Amino acid sequence: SESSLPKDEL
Amino acid sequence: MNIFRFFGDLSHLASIFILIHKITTTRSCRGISFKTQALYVTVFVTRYLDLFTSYVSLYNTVMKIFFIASSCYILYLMRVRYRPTNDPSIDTFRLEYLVGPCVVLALIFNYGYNPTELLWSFSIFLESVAILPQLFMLQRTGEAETITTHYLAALGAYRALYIPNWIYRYFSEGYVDPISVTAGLVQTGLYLDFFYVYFTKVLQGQKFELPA
Repeated sequence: SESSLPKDEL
Repeated sequence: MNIFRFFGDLSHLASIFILIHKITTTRSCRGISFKTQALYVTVFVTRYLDLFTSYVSLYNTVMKIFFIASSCYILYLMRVRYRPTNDPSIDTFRLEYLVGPCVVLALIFNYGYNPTELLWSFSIFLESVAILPQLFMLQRTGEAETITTHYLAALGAYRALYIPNWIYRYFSEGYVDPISVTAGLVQTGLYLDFFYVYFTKVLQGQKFELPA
């Protein structure tokens, strides 16, 4: 669980 | 961006405008939980720290700034301008029961052990339960002004609309965010009782009243 997701949601 | 997320965000915006409208036109924050509003400031500040580190789009940046600014403004209205109309004696939900477990959950479920990811994860969990002091207050008083119920309905619709957005994104982009989805389902679930009364009473022109 070390892969950061893109945070494009609010 | 898809229509579900877009209308979800619009619903979120609408909820904030409805709340500010309620407080300023009635010159009262009666029926509004200060604790819930303080939790939303915490949610927005901890989640949108990335304003300074990553740029997504103009839309994204403007919305983030709006959510932080408007939630702080609501605290100001409640704590300063209309302070006498705020009754802390019925806003009694214990915040540590919400914040504590969210800290623990963020430490267990996150997308990376660094401050930004941990705070992001914390904010997602905290948002999912931030409405509880408000719903608890509603339960205690057993009734609500109609405008307050419109605020809650718009706020509940926001996260509910994110659910079809996640389904859409899974099929169109293969995008899956299990933390947001799980917390979002819980968050929407908390509104089910409220929505039932809202649809069967308020939208039929009756007053929002819970059975004694």
